Amino acid sequence: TVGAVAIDSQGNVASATSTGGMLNKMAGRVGDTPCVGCGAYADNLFGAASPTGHGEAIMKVTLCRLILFHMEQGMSPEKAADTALEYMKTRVQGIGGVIVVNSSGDWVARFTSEKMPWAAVKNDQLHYGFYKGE
Amino acid sequence: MLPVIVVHGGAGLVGAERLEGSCRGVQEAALAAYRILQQGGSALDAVEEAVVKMEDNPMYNAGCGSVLNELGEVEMDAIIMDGKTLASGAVSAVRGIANPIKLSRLVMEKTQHLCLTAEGASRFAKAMGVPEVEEESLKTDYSRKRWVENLAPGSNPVESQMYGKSVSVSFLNQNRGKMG
Repeated sequence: TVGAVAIDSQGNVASATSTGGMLNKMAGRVGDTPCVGCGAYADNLFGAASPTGHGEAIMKVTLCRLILFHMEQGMSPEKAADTALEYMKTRVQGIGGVIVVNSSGDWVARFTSEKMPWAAVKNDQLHYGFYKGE
Repeated sequence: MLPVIVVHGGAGLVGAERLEGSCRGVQEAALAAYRILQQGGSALDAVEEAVVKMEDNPMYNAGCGSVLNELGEVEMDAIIMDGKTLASGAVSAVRGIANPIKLSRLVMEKTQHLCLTAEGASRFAKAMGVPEVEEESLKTDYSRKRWVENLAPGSNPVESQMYGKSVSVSFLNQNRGKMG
């Protein structure tokens, strides 16, 4: 799965996600990706999110909408992402990751899997990582 | 507002031999999308560009390089969402196109619907003039190899890399191969 979130100079946010799905999935299986609130969510009032991971688990907790809900309640993108990912891990045993940007331009890449390649650019500075803590 | 772009290349299995390529790919995608934002482009254009770059990169499970289903076929899903209007477009189980994210945007902008699936998505792609590509062009040696390795139950020796060492065997068994 690949994904992107962005905020532009007008303060508009957007989210996009694309995937081949789950390895050796049943023919016809549709995961979280094309479902609003699961495979992506974007709302100028709060921010945008794009996930990756166990599709069925992401759908059960509507991961992206859950993250934006937490941000709506006042959490930072990092706290919102961690809270939602932890809920998904404990409640439905789902592993995954998310990238998030809020309406102020604060961003985060968080994951409960061992690895997730990510990159971000803000103020002409490139940031990237692969393992937790990078 | 300072523009920002963030991209990911998936939380699934990434072997050591693909580590450098997958790290480089996300950086290239982020920088390409950032150039759009720098030039005053929209967040919507930026996220589409970033995802197109990664769909075209065989390092990732999307577009070219997608994992195969149980029949050895490519079925892809994609979504795009505009935070300004809450407009969204998606496709599911779509075949034979290079960039499902572009088709998702067409669903958002050219239809009254949020998601088109399978044959209907293909018909819409044709109507919109989206070029068809041979399914074989979306498959890679790596995706074929993983498909074969995972045909037999319990035959995936590298799954523990995906979940980490702290996860129980029962958890692994429950979630075998379920990372999208």
